[in-house]
Parts: sequence; structure tokens; C-alpha cells
Amino acid sequence: SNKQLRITSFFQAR
Amino acid sequence: MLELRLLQGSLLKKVLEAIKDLVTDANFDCSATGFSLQAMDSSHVALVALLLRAEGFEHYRCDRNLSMGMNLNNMSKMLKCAGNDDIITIKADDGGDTVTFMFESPNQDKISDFEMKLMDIDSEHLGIPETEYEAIIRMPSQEFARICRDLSTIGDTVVISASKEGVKFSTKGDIGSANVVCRQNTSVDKPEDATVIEIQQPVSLTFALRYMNSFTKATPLSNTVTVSMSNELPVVVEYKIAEMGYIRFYLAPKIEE
Repeated sequence: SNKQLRITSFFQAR
Repeated sequence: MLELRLLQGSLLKKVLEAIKDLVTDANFDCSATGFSLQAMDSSHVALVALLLRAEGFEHYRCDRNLSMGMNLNNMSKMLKCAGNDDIITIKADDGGDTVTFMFESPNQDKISDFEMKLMDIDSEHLGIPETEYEAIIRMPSQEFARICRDLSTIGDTVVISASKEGVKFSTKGDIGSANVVCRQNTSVDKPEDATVIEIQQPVSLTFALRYMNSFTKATPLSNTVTVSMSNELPVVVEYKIAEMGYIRFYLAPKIEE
């Protein structure tokens, strides 16, 4: 099965 | 003091319909640039970025940068009370705890104001890096919505594979599988009916259809949609808002475990 990645692992908090 | 007058009030109504199911509460940021929003869904899988540029408003007054926390479901309830042809004005005082939506009918014979309570929302603002995407697909927004809707009746995830030959949308489920291939097609009467595929290198990514279907609620905002992808990066699904800005949805991919 596939694992859903999170958007926060690509875009960092400013 | 903030006062933003939007002649085409229906745009704001459509924006709310596009995002209210994805995001519950969000801060609307108002600055000299425009009226904007950045928010994630509750699972932090998708992010929506909205910009309505100041120049797109008939009147735009924003004395100082203001961030207004709103419950989008409540905001949508209020905007649904505006007619499709109404002019909408958003008003707020600096440091106030309410926002007022004023609706004017086109011939000025009915003027309503709806005051909504603001809320404090702790939301982190994410930096979205500038990216050169490896595949950019522009297609009719209704076609994209149709494909996402059709495939979601078969499976939960979609594999989007873009190459010079075209873009393939594939899914698999308990009852079977489906593939939809769209080829580049620029020999159309109207430019918005074209499918344009720009490829630097082939890209294949897997996404949850639930989110894609949610993004397509923005379809009434634009005749075309742009899907930008790079391998191992979030996809961007962008709907341009005529003469005003855009609504962009970012979605993190699924990967094989």
C-alpha cells in the first residue's frame, strides 16, 4: 500500500 | 481600517465554495498587495493558497496589514446571502473582533450588511519554494473535474503520469481499473478548450483522489486548470481568477512503503 506524505515535509514553517 | 469593494461579488462566493470543505478555519491576510489566505487541511496533507490582488478590487483600502481569523463554514453561510450579481464590500476595524460583509444589489435598491465574529487562529505560515516544474499540464477545468470524479468511482488513488505523448490518469479498485489518457490538443476553436503539455522530463506521481475531487470545487472560477508536477514533490493544481489572482492547491504525493 501507499503511504500518504504530509505537505509539511516539503514546505517549512516561516 | 479595512475596506475592500469587489464589483464581482460572485467571485468571493465561488472562492468560499472552493475551499470551505478542505479547510475549516483560516486567517485571511490583508496587505497592500491584496487579500490572501494560506491554510492546510486538518491532516496537513494539502495546502491552499489564495490571492486576490488589490488592483482587482474597485476600492481597496488597507491601512495596515491585518490578519482576520474566520470560520469558513460561517463565512460561506453569510456570503450565500449575497446575490450572484451583488457587489460585496468587506469591512473591518484595526484590532476589532468582527468583520462586516456588505452586499449591494446591482441597481442599489437593496443593501444588506452581515457582521461576523472573528476568531484567533494559530496557524503556521509555510514557505513555498519557487520550483521549476518538470511537467506542466493546462487543460479545461471541467475535463479535469470529470476525470477526477469518474476515477474516484473506481479507486481511491490516482497515478498521474506525464510524458511527451500525453498525460495518463490511472486508478485501481475492487471492481477493476481505469486509465484516461489526454493528449496535447491545441487545434481547438477556443484557447480555453486546449490541452497543453509541457514536459522537461517524464513525471509519475500518486495522489489521493479525495483531495483532487475537493480541489475541483474551484472549477466555477476558471475555464482552465494548470497541473504542475515534479517527481517526488507536491503537485500544484492552479485555478486562475480572472484579472484578480489565483487559487492554488498543493497536495503531497503518496509513496510506496
